[in-house]
Amino acid sequence: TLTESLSNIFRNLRGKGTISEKNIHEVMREVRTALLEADVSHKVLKTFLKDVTEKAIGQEVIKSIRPDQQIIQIVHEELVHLMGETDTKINLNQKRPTVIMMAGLQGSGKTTTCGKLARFLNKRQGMSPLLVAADVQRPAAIDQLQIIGKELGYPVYSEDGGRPQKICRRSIAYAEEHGNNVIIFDTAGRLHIDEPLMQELRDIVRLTAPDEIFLVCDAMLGQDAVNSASEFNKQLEISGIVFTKLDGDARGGAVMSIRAITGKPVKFVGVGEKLDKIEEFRPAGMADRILG
Amino acid sequence: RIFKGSISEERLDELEEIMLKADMGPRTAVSIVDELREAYADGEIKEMSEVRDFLGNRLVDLLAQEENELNEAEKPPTVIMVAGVNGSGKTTTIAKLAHHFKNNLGKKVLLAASDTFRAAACEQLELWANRVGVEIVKHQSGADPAAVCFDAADAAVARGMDVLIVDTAGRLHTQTNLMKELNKIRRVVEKKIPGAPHEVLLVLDATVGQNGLVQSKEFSDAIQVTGLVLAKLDGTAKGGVVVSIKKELDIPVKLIGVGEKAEDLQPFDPADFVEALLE
Ligand SMILES: Nc1nc2c(ncn2[C@@H]2O[C@H](COP(=O)(O)OP(=O)(O)OP(=O)(O)O)[C@@H](O)[C@H]2O)c(=O)[nH]1
Ligand SMILES: Nc1nc2c(ncn2[C@@H]2O[C@H](COP(=O)(O)OP(=O)(O)OP(=O)(O)O)[C@@H](O)[C@H]2O)c(=O)[nH]1
Ligand SMILES: [Mg+2]
Ligand SMILES: [Mg+2]
Repeated sequence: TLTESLSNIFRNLRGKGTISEKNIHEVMREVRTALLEADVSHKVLKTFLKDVTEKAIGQEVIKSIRPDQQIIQIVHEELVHLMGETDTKINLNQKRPTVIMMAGLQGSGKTTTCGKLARFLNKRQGMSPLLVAADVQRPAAIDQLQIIGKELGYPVYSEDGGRPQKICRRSIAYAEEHGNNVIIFDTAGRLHIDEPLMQELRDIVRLTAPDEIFLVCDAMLGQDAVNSASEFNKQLEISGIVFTKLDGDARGGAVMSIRAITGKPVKFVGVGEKLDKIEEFRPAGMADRILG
Repeated sequence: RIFKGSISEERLDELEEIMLKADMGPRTAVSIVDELREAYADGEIKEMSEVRDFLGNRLVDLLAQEENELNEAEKPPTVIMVAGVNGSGKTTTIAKLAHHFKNNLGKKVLLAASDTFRAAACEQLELWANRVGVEIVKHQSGADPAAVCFDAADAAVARGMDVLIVDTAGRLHTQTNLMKELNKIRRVVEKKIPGAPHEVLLVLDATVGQNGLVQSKEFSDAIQVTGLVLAKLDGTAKGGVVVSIKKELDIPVKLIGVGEKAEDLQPFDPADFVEALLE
């Protein structure tokens, strides 16, 4: 673990005499390796480690009794600070049903998360959700959402043919007619470099003015996380991020990277395949996990 | 002898950064940089301008594999089992494989819909089977996946199929009971058809980071993976974790997924892959 390797380094350094600032840089290489193995973005790490080094030097870590522990503490504090304040509120629309749009790469967990989020808002906040099947590409995507809706007892709005933009737009009137006060759009997975499909998402945003736009990301993403997330953010101005599959053992460095690059809040995490497996995001817990 | 000075550490840092950004992981990247430094010191690399080519060749050698083809049974049916974590691209990869065997090679293909858990998993595979023009064996949702395989294996033999491809539910390698289930599915197929499964493919999402190495190890311990499919390589992720996987587990990439259509499957070419990785 990082704690062990840092304490080993400092034991060896003490053996050689006094610890200098140069040693701090050596130690930072070890921290860098640990965080790269946890999938933290190489680019985000450059700035992060510079901040941590300055703090370590400023706090005169080299004079402390346990410099290894002090450095770990600084790294942990900086990680928690970077994760941001807990912000899991959903922007509710006072004038019409609240609209939430889910977007993201293929297979990230959007359709499942639509069901989980609907259930969360219903159970926790007494809302009445409408699920919208706006993925008209993937074979049986509509079936998948309908089965989820049926299992939870929530209506699913879908059309037999028709473009996602229109489906989303018409679902708002449907929700108003049927007394649903929150609408969740399930969209098809797509690459951030697929211009026509990114345009389709921008169209949906323009036509429906969502109250929340959630980027749904797989917790096991590697270095490419910053590329896809920053492109989705740039094109859609996302309002929040959901990380899925955190029930696995991926260290989740992408959470730190995407948070750092987009500056947007991580609101929820998916922790299992079943529809009750969603939790509000807790920054400190994530920092512990990334540090291993 | 000609004095050539020491290697440019700056240039090595640049190359290390390229490898890191490609998801090769810090330990693999550092060990390769060490190899470059050594090769330069030994005179194997004569000029700094040769370093990148040397690196490219080294990576190609690492990834190259004698047997890159999919294994084939001595007598049909060839059985291919497909596994991987949730959402990696298994079902779509199977559709592509089915299309290739049926429409490019004229083979008789049968699909086993052994994902009996996820909403609309069977419907998804069935739609693909119809689209591509192959047969499918499926049970009710919630049925025992091993039972589906059992029936599919019988059907493959009875109907004189050339290829049987088994789709399994996505699962995380941390779910011990589900990994046991996967092992059970493999054993059912082994018992029913001699030599089966002839190919066990682990589908990895090209966007995966270092967890790809853990996935490969755990899935291989459970069902003896014979090859990787690197899906979603049409995105911007480089999939460099496969270098560590080959280095540490000797599991080769056999196929790459480059899109969402039935035709979007290609054999793995180490030279093309390395060129894209280093750009
Ligand atoms: N273990 C686990 N599996 C999850 C989680 N969220 C989603 N999944 C699984 O991940 C897979 C993909 O989920 P989907 O909801 O179909 O993903 P998607 O983003 O809608 O996929 P596309 O529509 O094809 O882009 C399924 O097998 C889900 O059951 C999670 O939090 N934990
Ligand atoms: N761009 C791109 N998308 C792909 C590729 N392969 C699969 N996909 C997409 O990834 C998503 C998930 O694919 P699936 O085949 O459902 O994945 P899976 O592993 O069977 O998922 P589960 O059964 O839920 O675990 C779908 O939207 C596919 O169209 C690929 O090579 N490129
Ligand atoms: Mg979906
Ligand atoms: Mg599947």
